[in-house]
Amino acid sequence: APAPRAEDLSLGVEWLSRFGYLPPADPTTGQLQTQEELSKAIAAMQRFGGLETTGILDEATLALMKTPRCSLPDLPAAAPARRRR
Amino acid sequence: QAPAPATWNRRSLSWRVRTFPRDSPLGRDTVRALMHYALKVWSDITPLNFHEVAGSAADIQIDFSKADHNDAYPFDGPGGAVAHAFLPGDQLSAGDAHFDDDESWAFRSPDTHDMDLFAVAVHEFGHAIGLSHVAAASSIMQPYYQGPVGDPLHYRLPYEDRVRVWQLYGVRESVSPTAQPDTPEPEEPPLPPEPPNNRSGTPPRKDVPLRCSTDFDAVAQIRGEAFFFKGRYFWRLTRDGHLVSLQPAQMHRFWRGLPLHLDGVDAVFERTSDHKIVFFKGDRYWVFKDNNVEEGYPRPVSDFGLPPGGVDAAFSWAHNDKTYFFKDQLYWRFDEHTRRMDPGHPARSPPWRGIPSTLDDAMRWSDGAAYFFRGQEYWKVVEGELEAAPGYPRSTARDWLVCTDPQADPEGEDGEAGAHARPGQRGQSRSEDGFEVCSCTS
Repeated sequence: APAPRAEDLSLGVEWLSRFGYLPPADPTTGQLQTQEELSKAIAAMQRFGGLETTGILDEATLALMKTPRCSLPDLPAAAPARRRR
Repeated sequence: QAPAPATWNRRSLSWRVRTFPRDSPLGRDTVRALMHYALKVWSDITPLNFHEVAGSAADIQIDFSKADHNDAYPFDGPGGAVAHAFLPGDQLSAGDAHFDDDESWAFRSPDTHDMDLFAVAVHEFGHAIGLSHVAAASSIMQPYYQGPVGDPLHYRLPYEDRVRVWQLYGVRESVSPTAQPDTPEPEEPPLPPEPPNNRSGTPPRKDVPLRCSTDFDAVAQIRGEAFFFKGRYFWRLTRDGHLVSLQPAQMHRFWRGLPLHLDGVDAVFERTSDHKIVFFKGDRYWVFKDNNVEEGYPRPVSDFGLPPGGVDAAFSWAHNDKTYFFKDQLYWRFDEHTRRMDPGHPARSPPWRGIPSTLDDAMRWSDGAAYFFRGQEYWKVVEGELEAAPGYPRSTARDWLVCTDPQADPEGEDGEAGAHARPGQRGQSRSEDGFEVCSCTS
């Protein structure tokens, strides 16, 4: 799949943090997510949303992120994606 | 491991719409009615009760807000996040529900840009009583908006949502979604709460029948669910064939309007013409709309052309839309459209071969087959056949009421279905969803 555009990437990271798939970014260190953590978080969101688990921000994943939804997170805040297994 | 879900420790919760949508075509009364029905979806099947209040002390405050509205979930204009609610464990806002006032809130609108307020409210009130998001596409608790969910008066929660909320609060005694919880209690004083079910505690009430070692006065399919009546009690199976409670429910507390001195019924069936439910006892019968008896009953069974003495069994056979009545070795065939008994009745040999000459009751189940009950056994006649299926009779207790060996264990602890699939189960194990409904009735 074509590499996601920068704005899609930032939308994706913001969205994943907002709905519990990534730990909220640390405001002081502006903690960057490693590619591996990002991929795991995307895969967890795809599993929860019933999408093919590719681990990348493909079209279907971006479309689902734009779907109207409930504001509450899908995962308890304390459970980052890797512990979801 | 997600933390254990917090739940309300009270069963009666108040609610109030504090702020309404500003530019919505939905009037205030419509918004309040939709909130009432969205809460009723959950109170119909749990012991929870919701009542609307005017003051600001409501347990569940409902607001329509925009953008940042002083909580951790700012809204983001049309689309995106459309609503949220706070779980019962939240310190500041437990139970409160917020809807984004930038959305175009509607009610069963065909316009895909509109947001169906009833559908979203059912989801949010699921959070308000303790449910979190799930991945199951068919669940009302999955996070993505899926459009309207149909008529609020007939909406039924998906099975896995019902099981999840039963695991939080147990099952509501009154069994049918059409129960009107605000109908007046019967004149008898409210019964004391059931004693805790521990063996060493107070012995179970004398007259409570044991489901694994009893016969049944009447058996009926009502709104797709199976009801087994014995004395002043009944057991209920959901349309999926799951026994809702190991303990029987009290007939008079649910079927409103039966005389309190009535110690049992002879036969029960749901009329195919208007889906009203008919109860027979001796020479009289009652007609129920939902679970409330209609005005002017009881009436004499002669209305059906039946002789004094009443009936043993009654059931509507969808195959020919006739209602069959059985008494001793005779049967009658009644035409629901002409409301008259078919000529040539009573007659001796009913259309089905291989069933007993006298019956306790009969019913048609969701698999289309007709089931005939006598004593602790039952016979099955497959749809389109006129002969009892081979291998019958079988034990009613084991196949329908989750008993292992009815004789060995009168308490009938919760056993696995036998080698044969239980009729309601159609070959699925009770835990096929990974869920078990263990309901506590006390």
